[in-house]
Amino acid sequence: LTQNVLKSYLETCAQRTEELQRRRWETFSSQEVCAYQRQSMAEMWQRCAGRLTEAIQQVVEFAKRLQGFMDLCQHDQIVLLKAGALEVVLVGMCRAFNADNRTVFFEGKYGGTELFRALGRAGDSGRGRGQAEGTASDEELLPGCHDLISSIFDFAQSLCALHCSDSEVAFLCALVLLNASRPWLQEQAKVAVLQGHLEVAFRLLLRRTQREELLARLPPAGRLRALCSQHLEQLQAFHRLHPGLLPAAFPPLYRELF
Amino acid sequence: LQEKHRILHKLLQNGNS
Repeated sequence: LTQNVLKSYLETCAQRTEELQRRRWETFSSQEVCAYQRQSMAEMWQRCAGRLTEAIQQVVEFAKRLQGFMDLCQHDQIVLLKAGALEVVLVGMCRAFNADNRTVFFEGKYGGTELFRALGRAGDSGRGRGQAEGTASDEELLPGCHDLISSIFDFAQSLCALHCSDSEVAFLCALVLLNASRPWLQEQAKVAVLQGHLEVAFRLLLRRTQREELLARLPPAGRLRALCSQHLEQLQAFHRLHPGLLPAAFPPLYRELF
Repeated sequence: LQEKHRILHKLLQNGNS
């Protein structure tokens, strides 16, 4: 099972850990950051929704390879993915996060929270304004978005501090996905059996690698749930600002899930 | 649920890896 979890994870990762590590100091230039910040809020939301959807497609492929997942009824496969896909992406983000300068790998380079500033307010283009620094707070159209981005970065930073191996990240992702306490499951007992097997295998791995202290240091599951709720709240707030945009502009899978 | 999640349904159907 341990081999299956690791193999499934590595086969469905867009980037190898070594590659992400090797490139961890390749950051966006200030001009490139400004170009991101000058985008309109809608453009940046569509861009991030696109990247997030790609990551979620990889989570679906990961799930399909996990032992026992495809034996569940399809209703439950959908329930688990709908509830867990974003959480898995957020856990996996620690592999693509440089905790030393608080940047994340996004569209080919590493960038900090400032890269995503346009998500929370309109870009600077066409407004005759200069740098974003010192922008008045009345222009912060989605102020909660900055909190969401900071919270996601904080979460990645706290996971990075645990220095998880690929096997450990793979198990954390598998356990986020195969969670028998998700509401609306039809065959909860079947999911609970798979979850139980995963927990035993994870504990055995941690014992073998003398990393048993990891379990006590993991962030509480409520923190991931809170991030997902924050994302939904911001998406709804964005939708209220751009009522006509959502159906056409976002990837179909993103619309289905959120 | 499958009706409401056609893309997810399709992704899950495509090649049982």
